[in-house]
Amino acid sequence: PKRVAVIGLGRFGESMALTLAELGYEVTAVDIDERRVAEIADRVTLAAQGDGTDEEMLCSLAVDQSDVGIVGQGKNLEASVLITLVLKRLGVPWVVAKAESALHGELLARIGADRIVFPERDAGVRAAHALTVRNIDDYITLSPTTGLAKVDAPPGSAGATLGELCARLGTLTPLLIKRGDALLLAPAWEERVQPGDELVVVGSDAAIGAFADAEP
Amino acid sequence: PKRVAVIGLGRFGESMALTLAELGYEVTAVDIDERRVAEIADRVTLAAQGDGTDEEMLCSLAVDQSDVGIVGQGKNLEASVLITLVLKRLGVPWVVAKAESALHGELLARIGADRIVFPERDAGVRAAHALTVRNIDDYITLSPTTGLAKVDAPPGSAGATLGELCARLGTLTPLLIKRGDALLLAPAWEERVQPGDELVVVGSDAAIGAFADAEP
Ligand SMILES: Nc1ncnc2c1ncn2[C@@H]1O[C@H](COP(=O)(O)OP(=O)(O)OP(=O)(O)O)[C@@H](O)[C@H]1O
Ligand SMILES: Nc1ncnc2c1ncn2[C@@H]1O[C@H](COP(=O)(O)OP(=O)(O)OP(=O)(O)O)[C@@H](O)[C@H]1O
Repeated sequence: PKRVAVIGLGRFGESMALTLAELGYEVTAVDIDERRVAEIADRVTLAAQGDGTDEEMLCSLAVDQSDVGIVGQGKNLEASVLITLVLKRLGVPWVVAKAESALHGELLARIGADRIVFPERDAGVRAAHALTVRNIDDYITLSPTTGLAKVDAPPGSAGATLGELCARLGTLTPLLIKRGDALLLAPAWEERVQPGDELVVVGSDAAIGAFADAEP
Repeated sequence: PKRVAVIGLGRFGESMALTLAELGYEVTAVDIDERRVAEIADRVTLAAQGDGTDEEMLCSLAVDQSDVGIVGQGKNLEASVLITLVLKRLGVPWVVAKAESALHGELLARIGADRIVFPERDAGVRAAHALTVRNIDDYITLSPTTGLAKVDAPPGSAGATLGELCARLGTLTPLLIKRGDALLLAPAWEERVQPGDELVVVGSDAAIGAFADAEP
């Protein structure tokens, strides 16, 4: 499996480290704060206390052998920039860094970060789209006014066909139904919704909203 | 259009306010810091300096008439809890609040917040899944090992059919192609990919990863 080094175990770094470990990656987690290290130690491959700007320390943990590096420390701009630079100098091919602001992000990109993450800004955009559809579980933007949404089958929809639920809403197409562990792709318009179904639909935001909010 | 009041214009609050304004909502933005208010004033319906814990001030801005309230102030726990409580006391039917920790989130939920957002934790989970597929633009989880991803057509794929690109990867199904402004739903296996196409595919994370990283 791929090796990932996570430097800085704040909420973003810790969540990345734990999710990657669940996904089967070999995760090395580093933080300057011993308590953060202790908290995560039994859930990752290797956890160590250390300063991410210390090239030698990182090599002693084989971070130079990592396929991916995550810079989870963002508040201290200087440290964030140095950790990113050090990872690149060590030859880590793909570095993801969390940025505190647009300017910070540009700075990190210029010194070599391959992907910049803006957690608060991205959460705001996503939550704003999710508002359009309060029952949606997740959403992918296709254009400023259309998207793909994963939606719990609307209340009272059990027994209705997809055609009955979608047709009157204009441009809304069901792409798949998740029923327990099964995935029904390109379901027929005659397919009847069952309790507990999750649907992925594509269409205008307005149609998605109308669909998810539909009263029985 | 629906009226939304955003209290606290940090990166999360500001991003929500601006996105909602773009989506056509009537946005009232409030912050205790005049500079944040000034920065956003020309991009929302109404921007005002004020303390979100002040029920009278919020009424004077017709926040009690809002359909949705957003609590974008998270660091000060007491203020975050009070603002949430005040919005609920004013009768705002749907309140979304940003939480700094799991405990903070539970506290907000107990005092009435309808949806809690954890920007840093959610960004970590999403970025971890996106790592599996470095070229993906976005991703929806269907199960711990499968999902839906929006992917740029892999390099060198132009001219190849969907069948040629997907078949050997096992469980991977293209659901739609975004070609400019057009959406081709349930595309045929014989459909040939064009430069600039964006594809939405569904399948195992491994198949998605193999698809997006495919060498020409
Ligand atoms: N030089 C360093 N090397 C390694 N880890 C560091 C270094 N400096 C700070 N850290 C750690 O990085 C982590 C994240 O720091 P940051 O200041 O960005 O916090 P945060 O805002 O809590 O992060 P998040 O928003 O992800 O929750 C902390 O756990 C901190 O101990
Ligand atoms: N009582 C209050 N009423 C209204 N706004 C407030 C109040 N207290 C703080 N704010 C504002 O809330 C905003 C967000 O505050 P917070 O301390 O949660 O910041 P933040 O960490 O920068 O947020 P983000 O993580 O979203 O960027 C700030 O702009 C701040 O001026």
